Order: sequence, then C-alpha cells, then structure tokens
Amino acid sequence: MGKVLAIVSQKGGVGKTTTAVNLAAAFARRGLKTLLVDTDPQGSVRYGAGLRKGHATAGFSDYLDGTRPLRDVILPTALPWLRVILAGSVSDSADHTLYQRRVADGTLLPELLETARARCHVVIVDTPPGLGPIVRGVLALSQHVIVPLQAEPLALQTTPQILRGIQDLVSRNPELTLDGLLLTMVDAHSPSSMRVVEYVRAHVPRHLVLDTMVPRSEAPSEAFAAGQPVVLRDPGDAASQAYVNLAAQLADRFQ
Amino acid sequence: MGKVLAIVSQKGGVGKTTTAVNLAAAFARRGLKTLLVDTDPQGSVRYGAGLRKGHATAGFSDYLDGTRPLRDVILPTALPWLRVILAGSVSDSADHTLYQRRVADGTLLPELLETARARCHVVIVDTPPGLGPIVRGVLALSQHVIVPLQAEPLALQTTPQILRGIQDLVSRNPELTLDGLLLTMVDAHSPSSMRVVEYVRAHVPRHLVLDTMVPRSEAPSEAFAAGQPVVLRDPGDAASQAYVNLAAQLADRFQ
Ligand SMILES: Nc1ncnc2c1ncn2[C@@H]1O[C@H](COP(=O)(O)OP(=O)(O)OP(=O)(O)O)[C@@H](O)[C@H]1O
Ligand SMILES: Nc1ncnc2c1ncn2[C@@H]1O[C@H](COP(=O)(O)OP(=O)(O)OP(=O)(O)O)[C@@H](O)[C@H]1O
Ligand SMILES: [Mg+2]
Ligand SMILES: [Mg+2]
Repeated sequence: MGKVLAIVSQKGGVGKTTTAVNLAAAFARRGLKTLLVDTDPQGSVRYGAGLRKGHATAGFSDYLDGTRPLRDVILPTALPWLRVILAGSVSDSADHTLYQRRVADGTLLPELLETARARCHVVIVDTPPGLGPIVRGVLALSQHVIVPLQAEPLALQTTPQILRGIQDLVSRNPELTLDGLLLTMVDAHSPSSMRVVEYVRAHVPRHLVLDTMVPRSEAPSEAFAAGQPVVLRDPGDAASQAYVNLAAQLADRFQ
Repeated sequence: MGKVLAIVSQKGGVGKTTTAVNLAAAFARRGLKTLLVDTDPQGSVRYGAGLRKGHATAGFSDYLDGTRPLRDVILPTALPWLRVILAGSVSDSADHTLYQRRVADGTLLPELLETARARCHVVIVDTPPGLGPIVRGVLALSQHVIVPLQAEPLALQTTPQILRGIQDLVSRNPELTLDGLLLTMVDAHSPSSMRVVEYVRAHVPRHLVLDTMVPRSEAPSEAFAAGQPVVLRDPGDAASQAYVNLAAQLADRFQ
C-alpha cells in the first residue's frame, strides 16, 4: 500500500509546486511508481511536470464534479513511472467555492487516494497556499507532509503559525507525520537568507528540519519556462541535486 | 470620501504584502491620510509596517468577531498619516473557516470601510493569496485594485487566470477599476525574468500594466527583518524608489 505525501505551506511562493514536481520526478527516476496530483486551482503543476505536447487538460476538478472518470485524468509524462493528475477546468473558472467544498466534504477524494495507493508507491499532492478547506481535506487523508520554508525573513516570521496549523492537522489524523521543514531558495550570498537558515537550525527541533536544503538558482524558473522538472532539464544544477538527494533520503519511507 | 485599494493575486509570494506596506508608507509620506488593513490570516503586515515596540496585536479578526471595538484595533505607526489594522488573533488559530465566512458574509467589513473612507484618503487592503471568499469579500467593497506580478515564468503562466478572476470580480462591482499589473522582483541579470517583462509589455494591453516596475533587491527582505517598510528603512534602494514613484503616480486617484 503506497503512501500520500502532501506539500503544504500557508505562505505563498515558497516552492510548494517546484518541490512537488521535482520530488515526483526524482522518485520516478529511482523506480518508485509515482502519481502527482494538483489540487491547487492555480494549476501550476501543468507548467512544470514534463507533459507531452497537446496533452489533455481535464483533471482532478473534472473527476470531482463527475464529468470525467479517473482513467481520463491520469496523464503520462516523459518518465515511465510518473503519472500526473492536473487541477483541471477549475483553473479556468473564477469562483472556486464549489470546488473547495467538493474537496473538503466529498467522497471522491478518499476514493481517488485509495485507488492510487493501491497502484503506486507514492502519491504526491500539491496544494494551494493557506490552511483552508482544500489543504485540510488533503491532510486528513495523507500519511506524510513536507512544509517548504523559503529562506527569507518574512517566511520565518510566519513559521510558528504554520507549524501550529500543521500540528493541529497532524493531531486530527493519527496516520499523518510531518517529515519536516524543507529550506528552499537558500541564498549563500544573502546575509538575511543565511540568518534564516542559522535561526531555523538553532531554534527548530532537529527532527523537524530536513537536512537537505534547496539553494536559490535560476534553473527551476527556467525549467518552468520549458515545461519540465528541473531535475530532468538541468540535472547538474545545485537545486536539481538537492531534490535528487531529498528523494534518496526519503525513498525508503515509501517502498 | 476616500477610496479602498486592494492588493490581490492568486499566486503566492509575488509581493502583495510588500506592495501594500510600502505603498501605504509612501502615500502617508506624501501627506495622504492612509489606513492599512491586513485581511490575510498569515498576518504578515505586522512584520513590516513600522509599528511601535510592544504594540497591541488585536486586529481585524477581533473587530469582526465582536470582541474589540474599531478604535482598539487602529494602531499608530512611525508615520503621522499612517494607521494600521493588523489581522489579529486569527493569526494564532489553525482553522480560518469561521473567519473567512465573517469577512465574506458579515456586515462589519462594509461598516469598517465606510468609516475608514470617511476619515482617510486611501484604505489599502492586503489580502491572502488566491481568489477565495476573503479576496472576493474585499473586492466587492473596493474602488481600486493592483495585482502584483512576479517577473518569473511561472507567475506569467498563471496570469491569464488571475486576470480572468479579477475581470469577473470587477464586473460584479461597478465602482471597481483595475489600476494595473505591477511587475515585481524584476531581475535585470536574469534572462528568464527579463523575458517575462518583455512578454507582458508586448501582450498585455498597455493600460493594464503599470509603468513602474519594482526591481529584485535584498532591501525589502532586510526591511521585514527590521520590522519596517523598505521606503523608510532604505529610501535610496531601487525597490524603495519604485514604490515612492508608484505612490506619486497614483496619488491623484486618491485625493
Ligand atoms: N530554488 C529556487 N531558486 C529560485 N527560484 C525558485 C526556486 N524554487 C522555486 N523557485 C521559483 O520561485 C517561484 C515560486 O515557486 P513555486 O511556484 O513553486 O512556489 P509555491 O509555493 O508553489 O507558490 P504558490 O503559493 O503560488 O502555490 C517560482 O517562480 C519558481 O520558479
Ligand atoms: N523587490 C523584491 N526583491 C526581492 N525580494 C522581494 C521583493 N519584494 C518582496 N520580496 C520578498 O519576497 C517574499 C514575498 O513577498 P511578500 O510576502 O510581500 O509576497 P506576498 O504576495 O504577500 O506573499 P503571500 O502570498 O504569502 O501573502 C518576501 O520574503 C519579501 O521579502
Ligand atoms: Mg504552487
Ligand atoms: Mg502577503
């Protein structure tokens, strides 16, 4: 039985989608059967997952509202062991209230994850920023969660609140463990960025901070422009190597 | 009668809070009576608005749930014409469902904005990432909206959706105009960042893109670490100057 790994943060723009896409690709490269699911109405996974040209755009929201069966929304990618479910047509609508309710209250998300866990080693779920109904609905059904923490002073200020929110959600789901905070966009040339790293290493309990840190780099942004995971597009880049190392470190939790 | 200016984006981490705080400080420096309201449960405004040490932390959410009167939550800052309303105790709670409902459906937000418009030239409202009930509730009562657009390929990919969402919200409120997209974190040394700028200038109708662009700079992050708006802490910095120029360009819309 595979496990569900959610990527969550209340703060926006911290690298949730970048982490979800690249961890998924790195796991698949190691031979883990991997499914990547985009629950964020923004639908950013679509732009970075290495899908084939002309791919279908129906996704998770179309499965939830009953207009598409599951097999229609599971898309192949450039990697044999990586499949992707996009956010779907919710990305084209302006009002997400109904979609949020379906994620939080419906029975289709549990069914989807049960089916996926039966067929895969790991199901990685990208989520929207915040601790709203979508994130709560996903975490209620997850076994693992990683919280990207951007190495910026402001992201640090809101960390206690994020940890409190996650602890609250972890307490409601006995199967859920916090794998840790993942420091992202660590900029060795920026004193304020390095102060954040030092503060986290000194003040957050060691078991809550992943050893791997993802450095700030041009490559993830260029990979999005090219529509691919950076671990595939630019494997020699330091950010790519960080995601590959992270996958190596976490892989045995999912086999 | 003053006007309400909302700072909105579906994408996270694009500079909404940085723009709200610095535009508010720059307007106040020009002598406009300015109120800055934080409606985002993350409560990031608190860390960048230049509040006095030991300031009260009750705020907008405490006014909404009836535990505080308005005069208790309006806080003075280092600038005579700038007052701030923080997010308040919602920042300390893990579940924001009730808070979201109060913002979207209650009568207290309209009352607060009416009172503020009677006393100020401009009320700047920071919002959480997304197009959820808080953003919709705020935009229904606003006269102006600015959408920060991070000069990154991925932020560009989701722009059509953000513009569609905003157009939908603008169509529901005849008083609301989109002042424009504000390009932020523009990195002259990054080819992918400059490609985003060129693309936006070439493809988005000119009247929808503000002339001012905010360059990527260390100074806004360091200003958050110091708890102040960057326009006050480091007025010579290029990002500060961009916000000051933007305030000069927009000021006559609010007097
Ligand atoms: N290591 C890195 N170095 C530099 N830029 C990065 C890095 N990782 C991600 N980025 C860029 O930072 C931006 C934010 O990343 P991303 O969209 O993955 O964050 P997010 O948390 O998913 O955002 P949202 O809250 O909007 O969902 C993107 O433009 C991405 O290309
Ligand atoms: N011009 C800039 N150059 C470099 N960094 C910047 C700039 N403006 C803002 N930042 C930094 O980028 C990060 C994101 O900015 P900010 O928090 O204002 O975005 P936001 O859209 O309000 O995020 P959220 O979606 O979480 O509310 C912060 O760490 C901030 O210090
Ligand atoms: Mg994302
Ligand atoms: Mg913000």
